[in-house]
Amino acid sequence: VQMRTHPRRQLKKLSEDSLTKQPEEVFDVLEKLGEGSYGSVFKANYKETGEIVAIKQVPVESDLQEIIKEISIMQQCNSPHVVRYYGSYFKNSDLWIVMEYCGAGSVSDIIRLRNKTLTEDEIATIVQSTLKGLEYLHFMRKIHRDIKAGNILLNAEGQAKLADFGVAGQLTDTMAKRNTVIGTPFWMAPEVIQEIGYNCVADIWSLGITAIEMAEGKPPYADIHPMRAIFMIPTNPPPTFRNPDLWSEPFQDFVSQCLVKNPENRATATQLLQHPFIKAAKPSSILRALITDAMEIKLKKVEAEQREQDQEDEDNSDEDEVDQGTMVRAGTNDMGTIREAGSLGGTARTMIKQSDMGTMESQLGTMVINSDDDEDEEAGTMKRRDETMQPAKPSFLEYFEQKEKEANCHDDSGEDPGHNADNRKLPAEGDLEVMRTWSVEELRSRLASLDPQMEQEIKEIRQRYLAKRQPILDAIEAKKRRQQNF
Amino acid sequence: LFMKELERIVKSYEAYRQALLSEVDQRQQRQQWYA
Repeated sequence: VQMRTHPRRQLKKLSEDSLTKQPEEVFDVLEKLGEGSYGSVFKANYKETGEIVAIKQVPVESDLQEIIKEISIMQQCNSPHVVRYYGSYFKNSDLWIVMEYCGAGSVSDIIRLRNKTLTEDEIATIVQSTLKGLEYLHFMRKIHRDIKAGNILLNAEGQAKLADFGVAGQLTDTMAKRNTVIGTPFWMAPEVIQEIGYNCVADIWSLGITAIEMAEGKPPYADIHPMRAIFMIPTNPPPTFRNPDLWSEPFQDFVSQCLVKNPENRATATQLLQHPFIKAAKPSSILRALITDAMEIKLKKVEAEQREQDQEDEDNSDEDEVDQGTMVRAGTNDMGTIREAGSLGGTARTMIKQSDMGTMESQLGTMVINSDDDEDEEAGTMKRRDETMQPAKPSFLEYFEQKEKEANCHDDSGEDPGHNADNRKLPAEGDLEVMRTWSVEELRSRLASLDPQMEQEIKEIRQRYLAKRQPILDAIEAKKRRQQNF
Repeated sequence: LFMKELERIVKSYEAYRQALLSEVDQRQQRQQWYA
C-alpha cells in the first residue's frame, strides 16, 4: 500500500490564495470516504502542495448550528491528537469543510475490515494517543461527548486522533456541568443518562467502554435492546469484560478505573496517562502491520468492486462509444457517521448513526436530548428547519421500525406465534400468576415478542408527542415569520 | 414528558421480561430436579 501523505510537512491551514478560489480549482476530489445525512466526506488532493485532505460536503440547509460548532471546536484545537481543520468554502448550496485526512480510517473501520478485534498492545497504544487528545480537550474545558471506536481515527503512521465534534460541548466558568443527554447510548456515562450534570470525565467512561469495544468487538450491552441498555447503565454495576481471564491485570484495572460510576471518583485523562497499562504502551509503529492489513483489505474490496463495475460497463458498452473521461470511483466502505436532525421531545435535537452493519450498536446512533447548548436567547432551544426538508427521524426509531418489520415477517411466516394483537398488552402486575399456566414454549415465544411490542408502543407514544408538538412548532414558526415581516 | 413515558414503558417491559425469565428458569430447575 502506498502512502500518499507527506508526514514531514504538516499542513497548517489553507493559503489565503487558495481560500479565495473556487474549491474545485484548489482540490482534486478523489473518492468518497463516507456518507451521512449531513452530507458526504471525500478524500481530496490539495493541488498547491500535493497533500491529501478530507473534505466534508454539507448542504447549507442542514443544521448549520451543529456544523459551526464542529468547525469552531476543531478550529480552537491545535493538537496532534485532534483532527485538524484547514478551512471552509461555500460551493453552490454546499459548505465544504477541509480537514486533516486520516488514511487508516476509524478504529471501528479497522476492526470491521479485518474482522478481528485488537490485541492489548494495540489497544494500549491507541488509548494512549486518545488520552493525550482527551487531556488536551479537557484542558480546554471541552467535552467530546461521543468517544467510541468509530470516532477515533488513525493516520497512516498509527497516530490516533479524536474526530467528529458535532456534539462536543464547552464548559465555562458559569457552567461547570452540562445536562444534555448526549452521546451514543452504549457508550454513555451513567451521569449523562441520569441528567444529574456531568463534566469532562464523562468522556473517560466512554473511553473505558471503547477499550472493551476494541478488545471484544462491541461495547457491553450491545446485544440487548438499546433502550434497555440506557436504563441498565445507571442501575447496574459498571460493566466488565465478558471473559476476564483473557485480559491482563493492568488492562482490567485500567478499564475499571475508567468505569467508575461516581464521576467524582473517576480518574482524569492526566491521571490515566500515568496508569501502568498506558505507561507500558508501545510506540505507534506497532500499529503499522494492523493499518497495512486493513488498508490492503480495503484496497482489495475497492478493486473487486471496480472490476465488477468494469464488467457491468463492458456489458453495457455497445451503445456507449463516447469517451467519458477519467472517473474516480467512490469507496464503498461504510466509514461515516450519519447525522440526522431529530425531534425526540420538545427539546430534542440531533442524532448520529453509524451507517454500516446490521448490528444493534451500529444502528443506534449518537443521541441528544435536553440540549442545553442553545444558550443564547435568540436561538432558544428551537431549531429552525427548512420546510422542504424531510421530517426528522431519530436513528434509534429506524432500529425499532426495522425490528418491527422483522417481527412482521415472522408473523407472515407463522414462525412467531407470540407476536400478535391479542398478547400485545402486558398483563397487569397482579395477573402475572397467569404465566404459571403457560407452557415453556409459550413463555419463550412471549419473551421473543417483547421487543417488537415495546417498539410498537414507543412508536405510538412518539407519534402522539409529535402530534402534540407540531402545532406549537407551527405557531412559533408563524410568529417568527411575522416578526421578520414586521 | 416523552422521556418519562419512555422510561415507564421500558421499565414495565423490563419487569415483565424478568418475570417471564424467572418463570422459565423455575421450570427448567424443576425439570432438572425431576430428571
